[in-house]
Amino acid sequence: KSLSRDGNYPKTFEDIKKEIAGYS
Amino acid sequence: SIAKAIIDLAVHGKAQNRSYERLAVFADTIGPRLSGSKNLDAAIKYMFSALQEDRLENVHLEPVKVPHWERGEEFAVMLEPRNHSIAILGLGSSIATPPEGITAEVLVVTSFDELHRRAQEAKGKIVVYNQPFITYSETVQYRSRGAVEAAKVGAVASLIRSVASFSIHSPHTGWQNYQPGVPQIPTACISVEDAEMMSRMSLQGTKVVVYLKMGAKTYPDSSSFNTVAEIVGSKYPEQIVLVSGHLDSWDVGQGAMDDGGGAFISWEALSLVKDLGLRPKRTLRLVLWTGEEQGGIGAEQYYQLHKKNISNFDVVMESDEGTFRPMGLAFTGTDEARDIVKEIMTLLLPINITDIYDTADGTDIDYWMRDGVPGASLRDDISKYFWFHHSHGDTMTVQDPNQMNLCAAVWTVVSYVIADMKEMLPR
Repeated sequence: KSLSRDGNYPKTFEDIKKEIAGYS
Repeated sequence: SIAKAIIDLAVHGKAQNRSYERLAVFADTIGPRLSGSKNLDAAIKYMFSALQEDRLENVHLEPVKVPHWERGEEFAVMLEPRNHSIAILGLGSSIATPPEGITAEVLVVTSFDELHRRAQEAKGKIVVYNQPFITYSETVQYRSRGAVEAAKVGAVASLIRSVASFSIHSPHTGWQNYQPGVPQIPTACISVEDAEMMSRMSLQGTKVVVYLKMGAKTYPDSSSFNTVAEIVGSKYPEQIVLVSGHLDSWDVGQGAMDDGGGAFISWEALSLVKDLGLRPKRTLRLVLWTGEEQGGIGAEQYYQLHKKNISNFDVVMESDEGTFRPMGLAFTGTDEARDIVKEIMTLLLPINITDIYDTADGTDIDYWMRDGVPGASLRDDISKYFWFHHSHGDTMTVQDPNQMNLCAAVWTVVSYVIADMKEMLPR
């Protein structure tokens, strides 16, 4: 998997869900 | 809880009703804003200073050329079987009648098929289309192509039933398209009531004669501007989340619904983010388009100017289907991106507006969506939209402050979160 721009592995959808939940 | 803070500020807090009130002052001050008109110039000047007063960043105008057509003096009278004044609105880009006007018998049809079947009856006549309203996208073909199809069979003018789902003797205007090689004939929309009356008369075998006078005139293209303001991103300032509505309108009513509402909830999104002291990772860019009603003219030139940076456009959003009670967000993008936006919509649970719909609609953002940029449009209850669309009834009386508050909350939560997430939306 290529690294994304801030040096982490691209996120799984679960990661993204958690990130979005952080806005609620 | 950023989403909750946005919702509270927009719906219950000190920003409550601000987008409605701002729009009311604007619409009452400026009036309707037809492409090429002085009113549109005044509207752009007004917004240029209002966005600076609101302390938004990089407020600027991007020059474009837009069509300049004026309707002039126009009227239509039924002469036979009795005298009756027909409510008309000439269609954008129509030619004028000869100075003495046109007097002719009418041929009433309800479809292009019927016109083609009765083509030999059409020569020298005024074709009246009494097409039923099915959906806007389907029925607008009669407004757009009515003159061309009538001219192909020898008609001298076309009068088209307004593309409206309800009428109180209200004609609706809009743009129409001639075709190279086909004679140009004057064309206008008439009220639903008059189209239906002439249809009933004709079906009774009564001869209907109409006098049409139109002073329409097309001028050389005018200079205009797309109006832009931003909240510059904190981490990826070159990456853009674009929220938009169009500032131009037809030369009827106040252009409050089409598209004052969309333009002002888009402005509201940047104001709410600024009021909360938020600065998303990516740049939140407001664009108020010019020349949309003539076919997305300002937006096309914007696209040509900025497409070299297309990889930095995270999502393009346009609200141009009214700001009535919001139901959710229409989205165009990959399944992966849709799943992410679906998650973002859950943040709007406090106001119970969490639905996501297929295919975003927006003339001005189409250029970007066609090239794979994810797109979104506001989905609202448009059951009354086509009562007022492009008619004298498009005024502030149609707008509702509470509905605009909710629309602004949806528009702001979605655009802010996409602008602030660690990754751009997949495409």
